[in-house]
Amino acid sequence: NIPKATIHRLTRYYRCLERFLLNGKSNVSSKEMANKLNIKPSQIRKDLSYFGEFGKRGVGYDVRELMLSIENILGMKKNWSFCIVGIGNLGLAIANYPGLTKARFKLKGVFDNDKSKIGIGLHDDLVIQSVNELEKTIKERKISIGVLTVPGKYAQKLSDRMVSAGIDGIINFTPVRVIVPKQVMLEEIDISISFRTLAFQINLNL
Amino acid sequence: NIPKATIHRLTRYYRCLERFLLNGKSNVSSKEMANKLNIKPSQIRKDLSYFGEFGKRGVGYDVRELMLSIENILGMKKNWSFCIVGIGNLGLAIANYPGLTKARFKLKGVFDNDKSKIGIGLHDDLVIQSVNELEKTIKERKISIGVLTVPGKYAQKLSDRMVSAGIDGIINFTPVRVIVPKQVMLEEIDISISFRTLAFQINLNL
Ligand SMILES: NC(=O)c1ccc[n+]([C@@H]2O[C@H](COP(=O)([O-])OP(=O)(O)OC[C@H]3O[C@@H](n4cnc5c(N)ncnc54)[C@H](O)[C@@H]3O)[C@@H](O)[C@H]2O)c1
Ligand SMILES: NC(=O)c1ccc[n+]([C@@H]2O[C@H](COP(=O)([O-])OP(=O)(O)OC[C@H]3O[C@@H](n4cnc5c(N)ncnc54)[C@H](O)[C@@H]3O)[C@@H](O)[C@H]2O)c1
Repeated sequence: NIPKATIHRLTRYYRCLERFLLNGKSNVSSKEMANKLNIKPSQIRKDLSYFGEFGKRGVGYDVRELMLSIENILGMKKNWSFCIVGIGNLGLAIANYPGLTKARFKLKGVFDNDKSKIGIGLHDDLVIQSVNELEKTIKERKISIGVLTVPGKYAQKLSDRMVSAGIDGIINFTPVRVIVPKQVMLEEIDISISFRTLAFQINLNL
Repeated sequence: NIPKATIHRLTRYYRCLERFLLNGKSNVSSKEMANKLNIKPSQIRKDLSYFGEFGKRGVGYDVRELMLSIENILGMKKNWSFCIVGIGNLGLAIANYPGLTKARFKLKGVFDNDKSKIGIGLHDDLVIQSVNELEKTIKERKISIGVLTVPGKYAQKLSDRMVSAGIDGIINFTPVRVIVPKQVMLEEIDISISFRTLAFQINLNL
């Protein structure tokens, strides 16, 4: 079995790789990682070669492949199930977005309280269910991630319900900030941030 | 008139403040800014007090207010007009999102090629127009930002058309990357990145 110190280092490599990936870096050398983590490049190469990851001389490691290896070594979850609460315009756009399936997020439940929507079928045998069935379905289908695309005033209540059903993480698209207990992860998305960033770039480019 | 060196420093302060803002910081001291910019805190205080910004002893400056002041001093654009091309599920969700109006982005044009949608009115006297009128409307209404929410295969062509009409920036929601000339700013949004980030946090929390 893997020593605790090694698991700890592997986790640090993984976090470091995730940051490189988010910044668009597809290749990384042990030296680059070592600089970020303040450890010896030789320690990194030693750990990784123990698990069969050898990198390419002069090229380094492929970031994604290395992350996949570490996910396997650490037994990390790679395939994720999610549900959408509030299947309006935004909810539907998310339900139909191929980018999510590509990133291994599988939609396993869709909920609404609008009677004219309940019972309507979406792709892949998924049927819009009444939000009354939220907790039961999360448990039955072992759904890890809940997506909130309802009007803001219902966000906290629905978040609480998903938390009580054992959800691992919530993605909140509503304009209202929600509070979750510390064992539940939360991502809040606001597209106006990207508009601001664009406006900022235009301003400094004029 | 403002010396070029001062304008240059004000622009650097502005970029620095934007980064603080994006990281959720609402107050900043001249010392904190000076550290980031490698200049003397006294230079920052001198520049800002010249324009009537004095900060609060012990508290520093309010980040947003200071950014607003610099926007005024430098004559930066604060109110932005945008158009949406492709008024499907995602396009509609964006058209109805109050967060954008709050951040001073005003929707001034909506386009589609679906005959059953053209002519339909949205809020605020906005009518869905044929995408044939895209360039003409961008010019007539001086629209600065174009939002792409069409299927990926039309993204580049529509981007080119908006660029030729003089658009300043594009926000691309489609799964296809677009190419723009260097004087046009580009923001590409992919919500699966937030899903990945959430999954990453859940993994490291287990
Ligand atoms: N984060 C962003 O950048 C962003 C962008 C656009 C929209 N939004 C937000 O996303 C949310 C959805 O926007 P939209 O345009 O799709 O709205 P919408 O009105 O089209 O959809 C809301 C859906 O939620 C359902 N609903 C309402 N109350 C419910 C409840 N208690 N339980 C279950 N379902 C319920 C409605 O029946 C409807 O189907 C809004 O809060 C909006 O402000 C956020
Ligand atoms: N970036 C993300 O995170 C994200 C999330 C969801 C969806 N998407 C993408 O956003 C886009 C829209 O998604 P959606 O669910 O709203 O799809 P949709 O099919 O509901 O909407 C597309 C709209 O574009 C219109 N259209 C098609 N071709 C056009 C053309 N040449 N000119 C003008 N209009 C045209 C259609 O008539 C329709 O109204 C897709 O590319 C989808 O993959 C991205």
